[in-house]
Amino acid sequence: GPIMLETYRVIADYSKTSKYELNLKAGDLVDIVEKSSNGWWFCQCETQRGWAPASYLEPLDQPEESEEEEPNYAGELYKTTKAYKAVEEDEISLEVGEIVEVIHKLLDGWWVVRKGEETGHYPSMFLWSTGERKEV
Amino acid sequence: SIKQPPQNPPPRPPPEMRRKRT
Repeated sequence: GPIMLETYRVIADYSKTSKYELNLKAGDLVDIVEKSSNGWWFCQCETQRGWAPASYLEPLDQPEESEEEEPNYAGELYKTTKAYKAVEEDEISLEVGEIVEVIHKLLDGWWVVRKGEETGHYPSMFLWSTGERKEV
Repeated sequence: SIKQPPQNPPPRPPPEMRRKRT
């Protein structure tokens, strides 16, 4: 039978930075083919198909409904697979191979992680689950 | 076939568009 795709509305203009992304214009409607937890969603818009940043999209039908998981303040242990240096104030800088506690998995792909006293957003694509929970 | 997602992290939401998180 037909596959029903969810439709999302673009909330801000976006210019693609690599080949398989889509250019977005505020107000455009896109159908979501696949939602990746790294914050890139595969979309189709009329005849075009490509990846778009989830943070630039809002659901057309249930704008108030949250698809996000609740924060887990206990923390789930992840290891960084790549270093990242914070650009925004609310981000955290980490080296490769560090163990962090993931406390909130956000759909936009920038998860809230804790390392010691420090908390900040980190790209989920640079995190690998250790499959463990933090012992309290 | 679906291409591999970009290898770079997605952009942060534009500040004025950031969903309120309380």
